Amino acid sequence: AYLKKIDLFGFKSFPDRQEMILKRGINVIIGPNGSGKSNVLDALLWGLGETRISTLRGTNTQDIIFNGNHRRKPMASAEVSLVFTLSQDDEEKVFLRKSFRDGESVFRINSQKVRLKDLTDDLYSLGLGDRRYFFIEQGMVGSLATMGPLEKRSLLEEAA
Amino acid sequence: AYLKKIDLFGFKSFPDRQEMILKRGINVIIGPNGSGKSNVLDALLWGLGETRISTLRGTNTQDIIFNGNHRRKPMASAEVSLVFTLSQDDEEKVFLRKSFRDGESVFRINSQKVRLKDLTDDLYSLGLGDRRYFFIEQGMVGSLATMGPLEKRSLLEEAA
Amino acid sequence: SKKRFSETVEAVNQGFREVFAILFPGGSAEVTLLDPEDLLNTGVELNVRLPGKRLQNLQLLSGGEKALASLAFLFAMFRLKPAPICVLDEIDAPLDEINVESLKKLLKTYELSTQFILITHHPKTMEVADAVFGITMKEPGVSTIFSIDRSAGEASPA
Amino acid sequence: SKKRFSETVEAVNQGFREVFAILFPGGSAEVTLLDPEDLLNTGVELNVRLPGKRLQNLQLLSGGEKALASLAFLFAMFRLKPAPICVLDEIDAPLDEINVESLKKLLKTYELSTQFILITHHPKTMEVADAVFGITMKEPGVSTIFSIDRSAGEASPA
Ligand SMILES: Nc1ncnc2c1ncn2[C@@H]1O[C@H](COP(=O)(O)OP(=O)(O)OP(=O)(O)O)[C@@H](O)[C@H]1O
Ligand SMILES: Nc1ncnc2c1ncn2[C@@H]1O[C@H](COP(=O)(O)OP(=O)(O)OP(=O)(O)O)[C@@H](O)[C@H]1O
Ligand SMILES: [Mg+2]
Ligand SMILES: [Mg+2]
Repeated sequence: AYLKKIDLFGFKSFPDRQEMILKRGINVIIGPNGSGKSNVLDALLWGLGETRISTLRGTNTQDIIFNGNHRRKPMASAEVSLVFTLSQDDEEKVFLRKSFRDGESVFRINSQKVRLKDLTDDLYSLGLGDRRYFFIEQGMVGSLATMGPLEKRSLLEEAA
Repeated sequence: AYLKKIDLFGFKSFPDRQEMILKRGINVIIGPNGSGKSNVLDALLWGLGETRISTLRGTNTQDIIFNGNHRRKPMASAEVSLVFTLSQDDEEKVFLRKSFRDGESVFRINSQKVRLKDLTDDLYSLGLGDRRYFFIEQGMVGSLATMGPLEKRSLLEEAA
Repeated sequence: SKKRFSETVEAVNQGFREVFAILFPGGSAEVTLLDPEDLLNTGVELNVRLPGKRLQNLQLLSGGEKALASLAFLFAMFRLKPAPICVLDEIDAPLDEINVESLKKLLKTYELSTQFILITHHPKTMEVADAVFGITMKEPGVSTIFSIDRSAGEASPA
Repeated sequence: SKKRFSETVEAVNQGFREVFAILFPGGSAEVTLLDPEDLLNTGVELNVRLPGKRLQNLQLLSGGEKALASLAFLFAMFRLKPAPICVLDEIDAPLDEINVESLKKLLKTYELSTQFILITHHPKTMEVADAVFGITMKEPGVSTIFSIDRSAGEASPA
């Protein structure tokens, strides 16, 4: 499977709907400090079912919803869609996650409403289970060196 | 006061005596990964009286002494001298620290044997007390942002 | 099971040794078990020997060396079981020019089995990209994404 | 004493506001006391407002923004009491080209009252140097220091 598209709307610094249509090989994102590059990766993690707000660099669940600027009001919800092309027959699968300021959340797979657990189970079957196996956060590239022996073991077991 | 010279001998990756003669303004150190740049800063911290081995990126006190390579044996001791020019009359002050593998240490100010406490007291009077006030370690530039409120307060008090 | 774990360790050890030798020519690396008698619970350690230096734990390496050795371990695991996607946020920040080139070679080797999403400030790292995206704030606080068509040289909104 | 502490806070707050406005034109910053009634024990917080964005804690900034805001706080304190030396190990790693230029201006402003020792991989940062030193390992595991005379273009052993 490969990720064909990331679609953001109301997530962090993306109040206007934005999409990124990716290639199979190496996709590079550039831009000035503070422009929203790491926010796109947070959107990807959130769309994959991440629940720890600290991993998304926030302190409370509303920190992922656009909180306004000098002329726009904070938005009421954040929405991210991840479109995967499955390897066999170019079939597409769309994972959608939406959250409201009051804490309500909606999850969909191909427009079908599902629970968070169904979303993460599906992604697990695509090989996107343990985040440490495929995601290195900003400033953390040396972290494999400083991880303890049992944590290294559990990472190694992902490769089995 | 300004630092005129750093002299290393047997400290970490410096088995041959090396010296760096500094200018008053901006001194820049460059070199490939693993060449010994941060080791020079560790030598400076150690010469200023740093006692926590973890701050010097080691796990035991011998980690600061050259531990050999494919053709050289480990050395028996490490020695660092820091030569300061004092602002008033261009008078110099030399702080020397030497440690042996068996744990013995020698401290000198202008060749006079002193205790560690004399060395750090003297340096304190030169304005080189709290290391956080003048030293940002590799990878730690954002650390002021993540320091707790009481730590920020104690740093602020250095400026008084 | 025990057998599966020890096979995984052996395979990743092999991969780690090979990838590390590419990144640090003349060096060697190994994955070791802290307690080989207790395969079900033992922790795992990584030991490396840089060219001409002594064997040591990853902790004692420099900033750039740690980054590269960590990547060697990650890619050694990908040899066994490729991740469908791999997301790397400014992992080239601690690397010097020579090691940025090694990283680029590594990415090129694995791009057939893994899709990469990579953030960088290094113009050299951009050279291996199959697609480049720029993110900017035309209005303060509001991010927009555009794709950069390097052959044409200009950017078009995504 | 209470009086001295509140004077220090006021002076650093002033400096932080000024330095921050240079680094983030149009932005603002302040040093706040968590419990102003208890001057002897209160913690200190830093709040910043980036140009066009809302007031927020340093924690929520991006990697590069955090680095620059931290440096603004450090240099605001130097205005009050300069450190004789200041040692910075690859602090420009998270910065983009524009912010590397801001850093260079900051270093130039403070170099009369503080001696800097700075490690970098950025060719642009080297441009503000009064002296440049190269460190290399001609023999594996053995570091040697040489000084680079930029006007002459070649290096001579230190
Ligand atoms: N909920 C939110 N609403 C609006 N803006 C937000 C929200 N959360 C974060 N931001 C803004 O996003 C910006 C950070 O973006 P991000 O971390 O993606 O930057 P970056 O492009 O990765 O920069 P760098 O190169 O410095 O790492 C911050 O300035 C922050 O104010
Ligand atoms: N006691 C010691 N004896 C010999 N070599 C040592 C000792 N301690 C550390 N080293 C070596 O010093 C090297 C690290 O040097 P240092 O951290 O100064 O690199 P650096 O130039 O800062 O690199 P980078 O640009 O990656 O940060 C390591 O390769 C390590 O093996
Ligand atoms: Mg970022
Ligand atoms: Mg270093």
